[in-house]
Amino acid sequence: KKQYAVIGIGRFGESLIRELVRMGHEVLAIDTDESRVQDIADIATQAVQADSMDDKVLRALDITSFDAVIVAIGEDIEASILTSLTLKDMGVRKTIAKAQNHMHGKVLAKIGVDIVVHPERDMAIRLARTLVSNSIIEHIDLSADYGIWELVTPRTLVGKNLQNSGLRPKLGINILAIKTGDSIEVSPPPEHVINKDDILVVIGPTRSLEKLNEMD
Amino acid sequence: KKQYAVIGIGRFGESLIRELVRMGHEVLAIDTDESRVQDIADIATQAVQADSMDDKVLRALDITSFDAVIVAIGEDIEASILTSLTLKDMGVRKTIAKAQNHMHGKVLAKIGVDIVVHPERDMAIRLARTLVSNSIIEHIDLSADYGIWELVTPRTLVGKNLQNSGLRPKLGINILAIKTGDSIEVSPPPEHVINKDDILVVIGPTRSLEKLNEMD
Ligand SMILES: Nc1ncnc2c1ncn2[C@@H]1O[C@H](COP(=O)(O)OP(=O)(O)OP(=O)(O)O)[C@@H](O)[C@H]1O
Ligand SMILES: Nc1ncnc2c1ncn2[C@@H]1O[C@H](COP(=O)(O)OP(=O)(O)OP(=O)(O)O)[C@@H](O)[C@H]1O
Repeated sequence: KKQYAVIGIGRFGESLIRELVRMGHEVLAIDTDESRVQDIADIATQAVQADSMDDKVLRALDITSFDAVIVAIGEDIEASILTSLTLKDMGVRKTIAKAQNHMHGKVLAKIGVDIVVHPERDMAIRLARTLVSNSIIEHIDLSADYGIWELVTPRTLVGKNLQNSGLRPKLGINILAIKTGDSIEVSPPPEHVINKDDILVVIGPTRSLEKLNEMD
Repeated sequence: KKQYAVIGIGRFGESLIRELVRMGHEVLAIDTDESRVQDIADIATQAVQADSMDDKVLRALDITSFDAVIVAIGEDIEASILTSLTLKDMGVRKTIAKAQNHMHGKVLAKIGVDIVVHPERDMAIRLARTLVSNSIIEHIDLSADYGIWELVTPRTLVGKNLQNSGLRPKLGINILAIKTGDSIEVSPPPEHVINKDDILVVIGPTRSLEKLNEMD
């Protein structure tokens, strides 16, 4: 069971508090806005109205005893930076901060914040990819050159089995799993036939995966 | 080359515009705030000051000709919902909208928005998982029972090779790739030795992956 402090109960801060509590951990929620403190009081382990730029308050809250402190302050970039700096100076074990924009993110990294998150930017980038090639459902970039993709079966593969699809010899792509409706076949055998609307989970060089995606 | 319209040039809207343009597509940016329109004018294909709730304006902009329209309005939930409804009524091909909270998301889904995004909430959930079990770097949930995880090598596996690790017979887990520093070995052979600080990419039943993660 871990202990976290979340400063700033905006959309990001609130969702973080809820998820950490749901996972069974203790969370202290801090905000200058009394109404936001009240709204989270039933959910957070402890909810306190305070200004995070005040290091006396942070000491009184024993802020260095937490496994991690997350600065989820948004529009007030100065408050976000000053708070992060104060936490680092006090020797907080792990500091995470949300960045408003590129510049803000760079400053946070420079002052030693352990993890800088850009929720809106990262989600926008993911959405852009979904919009442009909506056949890719999920992916992990293993490196600059390799990836694992979950994608809708390209039309040219419908009705083929793993053997005659030629994916491994021609593209160096391995099919890790095939989802048909709600069921999933992990490590499917060579004779398994690929159906229309199946979802393929494949691993291989990213260039090959892009070629596969265009085989539609 | 596709054409998109983004309504609302906040952090999410702006990042989306930048990424779609970077990927080579045309983007019309719309906002009531003149300064935000000015700031994005060099980047967007076209940038217009307008109120998206005004359907005459949307018609003048030929809004139904776009591949997708993204409503990236934040705090003004009413404007977000009204705009989305107007776009659906006008027959826009694909409508995406950003939700401020759970309720807002439900309403957007009910009025037929094709994709509802919760950037802050989704990023908060991802961060929560990273904070709690920071050995898991990335993952794809293939289904409720299977997953692909990228994780830091558990201590008990250091110095073992794939064969004597016993992962497949004991846990039904397959090692898809091993990253050592900057290099990656995809489909490693049975005699490949796992080193401290290697990153393993594994597939298997989620329950087994959780057991593996705890072998530290
Ligand atoms: N110095 C401070 N100490 C404590 N809380 C603060 C401080 N400054 C701002 N906050 C709080 O941080 C919260 C989040 O800030 P704000 O709403 O500006 O961010 P946001 O980026 O729009 O949030 P989100 O995108 O997560 O919804 C607010 O509830 C605000 O009261
Ligand atoms: N009716 C409208 N028509 C066009 N633009 C609008 C309308 N209402 C709001 N906007 C614009 O939407 C943009 C984003 O809204 P806002 O800043 O409230 O959202 P936000 O959720 O804080 O954004 P983000 O989290 O993406 O930074 C603003 O620039 C605002 O001017």
